[in-house]
Amino acid sequence: TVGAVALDRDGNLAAATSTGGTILKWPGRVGDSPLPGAGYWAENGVCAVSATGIGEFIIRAMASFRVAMLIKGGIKVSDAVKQVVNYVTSLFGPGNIGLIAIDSLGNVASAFNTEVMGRAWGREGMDKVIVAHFPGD
Amino acid sequence: VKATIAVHGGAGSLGYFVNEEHRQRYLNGLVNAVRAGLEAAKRGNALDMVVEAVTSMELDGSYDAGKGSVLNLYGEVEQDAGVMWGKDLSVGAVASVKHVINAIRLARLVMERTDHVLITGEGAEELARQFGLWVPSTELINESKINRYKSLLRNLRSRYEKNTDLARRLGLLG
Repeated sequence: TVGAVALDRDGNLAAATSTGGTILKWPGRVGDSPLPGAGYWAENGVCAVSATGIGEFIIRAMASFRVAMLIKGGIKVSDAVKQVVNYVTSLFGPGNIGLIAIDSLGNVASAFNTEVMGRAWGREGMDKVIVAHFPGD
Repeated sequence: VKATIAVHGGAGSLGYFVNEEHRQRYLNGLVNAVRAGLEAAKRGNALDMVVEAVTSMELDGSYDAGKGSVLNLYGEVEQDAGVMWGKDLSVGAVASVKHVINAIRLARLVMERTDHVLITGEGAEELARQFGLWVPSTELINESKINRYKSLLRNLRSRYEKNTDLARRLGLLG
């Protein structure tokens, strides 16, 4: 699975997620990636989110929409993604979700309960792109 | 506000990577995706930014998406994708499409050229044909994917519980 979240110069937010799904999945199985509220969410003035992991759990938790509602309630984007990952971990155990998000001010955040998640971000005017893979990066 | 974009290449385990070279290609692809998104910001909006960034990763082949998509139980590629525009909560999505590489662009077409939110299977394939996004399976399935599929099929029982019984009924487990 791959995903992107973006804020443009006019303050609009957008999110996108795309996947080949899980290997050996049952034909016709659909995971979280195409489902708004699960695999992605974008709402001006709130945030944009993209999710990855085991789709069945991300759908049941409506993970992306859950992040947006926390932010709408005043939680910082970095805390919101952590809280949702912790919630999913408490329900289904570790190893099944990763989130990236951006808020309406351009703050970016990520959280995950898997071994690794490749993630990167950049901003107009910034010299370099920031890349990370391991939790501590 | 300065245009800003973040991307991910999927969460999971290091076992996904065939070798360190694959892992480095995967990380480099993330930088390329961010750059594609920031390039799109010069002419377009946040929707253009995320579609260009995800397209960059779908065409890369290092990710479980687009060209690099894994195989399902029948040994086919089936992709899902979704895109959302925060200004009016517009959504476009496709699911279980077999013959595309640029699934996110097909999802955007659902948003902008149909009256729907999510289109699956044959209908999505027909949209792909209409808009020049359809590709033959040969562009999505290669020998290394088939070898990995066969080796994992032998261990299916260790991966899925319920599907194992279904796969056995289908005679897929030998």
